[in-house]
Amino acid sequence: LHLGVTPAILRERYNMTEADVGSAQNNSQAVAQFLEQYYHPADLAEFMGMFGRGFQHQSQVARVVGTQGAGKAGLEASLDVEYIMSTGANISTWFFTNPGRHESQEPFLQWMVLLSNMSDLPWVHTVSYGDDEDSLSAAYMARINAEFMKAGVRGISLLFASGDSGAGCKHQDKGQNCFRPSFPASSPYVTTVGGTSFKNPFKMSYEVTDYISGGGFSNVFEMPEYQVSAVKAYLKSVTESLPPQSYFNTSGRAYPDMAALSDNYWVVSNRVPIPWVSGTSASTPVVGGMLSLINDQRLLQGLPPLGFLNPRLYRLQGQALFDVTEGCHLSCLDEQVQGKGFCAARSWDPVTGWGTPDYPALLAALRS
Amino acid sequence: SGYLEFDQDVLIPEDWTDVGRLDPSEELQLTFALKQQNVALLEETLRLVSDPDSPQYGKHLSLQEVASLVRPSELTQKAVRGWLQSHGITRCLAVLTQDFLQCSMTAAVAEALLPGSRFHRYVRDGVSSVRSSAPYQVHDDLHQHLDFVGGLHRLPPRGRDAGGSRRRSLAAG
Repeated sequence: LHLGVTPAILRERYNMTEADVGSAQNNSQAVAQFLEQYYHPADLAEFMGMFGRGFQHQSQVARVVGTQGAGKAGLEASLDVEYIMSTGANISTWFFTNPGRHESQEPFLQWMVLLSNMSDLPWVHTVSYGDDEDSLSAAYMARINAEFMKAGVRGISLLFASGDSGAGCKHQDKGQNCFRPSFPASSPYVTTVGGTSFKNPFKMSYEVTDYISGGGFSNVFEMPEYQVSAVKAYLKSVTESLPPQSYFNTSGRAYPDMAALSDNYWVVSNRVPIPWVSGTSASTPVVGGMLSLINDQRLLQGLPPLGFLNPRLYRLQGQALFDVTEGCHLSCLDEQVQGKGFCAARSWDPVTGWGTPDYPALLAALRS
Repeated sequence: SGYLEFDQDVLIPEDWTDVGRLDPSEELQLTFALKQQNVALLEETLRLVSDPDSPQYGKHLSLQEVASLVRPSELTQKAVRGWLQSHGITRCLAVLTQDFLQCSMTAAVAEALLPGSRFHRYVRDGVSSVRSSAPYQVHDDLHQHLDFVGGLHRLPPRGRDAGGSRRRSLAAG
């Protein structure tokens, strides 16, 4: 029994031992914030004091890129930094803060420009940000996608939260609604992380889908080769429970790629421990920290970092991940789908991807 | 002139309040995304360095190598810089890959540079952003040299603290 998700609960659920902490010299990880979100060092220290027992960890961010504003800490920033440093324990962590120095700057674009101008960057970046695909221009998304490629070829892993609105919904004229994918989650060149809950929220039980977990099919990006067979298998296996085809684009990039717990977290923000914090912005740094640990082991062996993970992740065919097969996520509240989006299934699905990490197995699979 | 981003979304979310058009002398910064070279090769390189079955797996590129791959052509760099200079815009910073250019200018110059644009200040929860209330165009000659211009649309989304937080009741237990 437990009272919510803490680092100890995550490490136990994902089979991480006391020894699973970072030790390589040339490893680092990062979280990025875009909304005048700042973390407070005292919150991080308090969080680690309360919840960081039982594993070696760092209690300070190694580097802040950008200028932290004054005033209150943001819940999002606190969550991200506290949890990437809990699974990616003892790994040097950077905090990118991108409020936009000028009113006319776009914070997310500023971050992309920054990545394009820094030769030494952390190997893993987690980002909890997204916009509806249909609110962005195709030219903008295509170019940002090229920026993700630029990061990928450099060996940088970019992880994005899949969103907290399930399949989403775009209300259209004449009641013909459709699902609403989110970008950058829908980019074929990032790893997108969905969310799960414990079957019993206060027990170390198995995981089911978190109904908010973002997922679906891009209307902009074609389905990349690496996921074609997995997605086709899903579409074939669940024909009866699939939403009507008018709601989604079966040939688009399907997401998420994997998932982790996203419900019922404890976060310390402004010196106050806050329970019941939820969302895929919780699961994303958790997965990011684990990938950093795997990078750590690879770097110690003289191997290159994981880089863009998806081709290798899909090659695993679910090996080393806990398959999540129960539950559906939300979507349009209309007569046709009645709030139900996609449902989890065996192997890959557009709610939890391939499932959640079994850390030692994933390490074994990705270390060589 | 024509639209670079033909599907620009100029709808301002309801939670942002328009507090008026920018004074023509007010400064703003725009980001110009210059057309890159070899994007298809970049994509193929990414596939090779990420595919565990490829002999290239893990052979990642340095930032310098990426820059050599995607750096906009001389023609593109010249055309964009010439265009900016012809409007008196000289305060620009380029990134190492030369595919982004960030320039400072007054609102009046920006509106002349990008026909159609009208810069307004929008405020939400004490945070202000400057964006265009109308779609922008660029001269046809520039279309082949630019992907988009940043700083005209795409207001920051609402953060978790401001209402996005999802907390659940204990009822599930």
